[in-house]
Amino acid sequence: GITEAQARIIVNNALKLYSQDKTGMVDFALESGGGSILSTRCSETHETKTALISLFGIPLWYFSQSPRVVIQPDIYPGNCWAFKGSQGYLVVRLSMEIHPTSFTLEHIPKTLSPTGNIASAPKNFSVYGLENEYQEEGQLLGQFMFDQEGESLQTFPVPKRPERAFQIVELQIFSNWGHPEYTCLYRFRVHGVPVK
Amino acid sequence: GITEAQARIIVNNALKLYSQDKTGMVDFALESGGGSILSTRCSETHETKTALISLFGIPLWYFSQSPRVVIQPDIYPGNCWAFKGSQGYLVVRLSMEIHPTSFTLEHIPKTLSPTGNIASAPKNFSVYGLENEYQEEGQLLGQFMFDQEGESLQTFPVPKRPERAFQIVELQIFSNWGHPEYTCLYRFRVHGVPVK
Amino acid sequence: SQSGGPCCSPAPLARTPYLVLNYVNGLPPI
Repeated sequence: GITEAQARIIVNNALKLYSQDKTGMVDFALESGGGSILSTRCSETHETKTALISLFGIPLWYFSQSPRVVIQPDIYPGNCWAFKGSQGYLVVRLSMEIHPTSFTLEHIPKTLSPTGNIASAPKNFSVYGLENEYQEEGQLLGQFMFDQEGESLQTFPVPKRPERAFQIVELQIFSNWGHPEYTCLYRFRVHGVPVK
Repeated sequence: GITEAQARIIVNNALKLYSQDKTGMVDFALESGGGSILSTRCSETHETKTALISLFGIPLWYFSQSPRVVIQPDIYPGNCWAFKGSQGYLVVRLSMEIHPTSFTLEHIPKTLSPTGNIASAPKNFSVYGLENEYQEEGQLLGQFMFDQEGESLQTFPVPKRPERAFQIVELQIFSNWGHPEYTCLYRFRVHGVPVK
Repeated sequence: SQSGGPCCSPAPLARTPYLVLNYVNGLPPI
């Protein structure tokens, strides 16, 4: 058994970690912190033409989420970047040059999905380090799988810490969990150690 | 030792308080609740010209956070108002006239800072109650110090409850924790008792 | 796959109908 004081400490520590972006780790991809989206290579935003913005009853445009939402912290249902099909690319410039140590992918929990499933979630993916935006073949940092039966937030350690540091990384998604039309990316984070 | 039921109560109460803006106290400075920024007096926003916004490849403007973010709840890294140097002023109109009882200052936790430090955090500060926006010397409500080794959210009780009530307060920052170029304000809250 | 094919070239975000944010001069204030 534990005392009330011990229980309070456990709870407070858990809430403290939760309040620190849930991981307690710096996210070098976060847009407000200096990260930015450089490119989506050949992947295309899945334009559904469902969200119509109007003013005074006059239709103005169809709204769809841009890839920037992948490096923004709002992960309410729908606030994802949807690309056509199940193969997508995202080239991200980090806020600074780091030795990547892990990556975090987040999706909405199944309990919050109006469809009752998360078939649009990414499945197999890789992350590469690029020396510059235009490099075609970067250094493979790791191959991973987002588990739809796992937690809505999953962190993937880099198997082998790269010798060189990177300020640009490329996220390549190869498959999703079954959605035939698109794949949704809610949030991708990059953790690591800055170069001195 | 405590029972499982008691542990659940402790957890639920902690979560409840956390969900109540972390403090369970009204923030009369909160913009969405009716607060507004009246002035920054002679302090200047630290314009870094780093965040360039473009559309169709055409550069439009450099984005920087306005003082309004100080009374908005988003405190992700970078979502602060940065003023030049370490002396800054912020005149806030509260949502109603109150007898201030305490103030809360928040900064990002060190664990989330890409630089590994929070040198841009405010250190010594004072809060004054003003009778009107143009009053030059208000009533000193208290002098405080935000501790960089403390919690990321710190609440400072007013030492002596003022006799009169105020709807305008001025936050004066005198020093920061070492950043040579700017000081970042993430969020400032004002708590108190409304006049009847 | 990374090499070969039309996906090598970076697709310019300049053609997209939404605002693009790029950091051009170091870190923003944090």
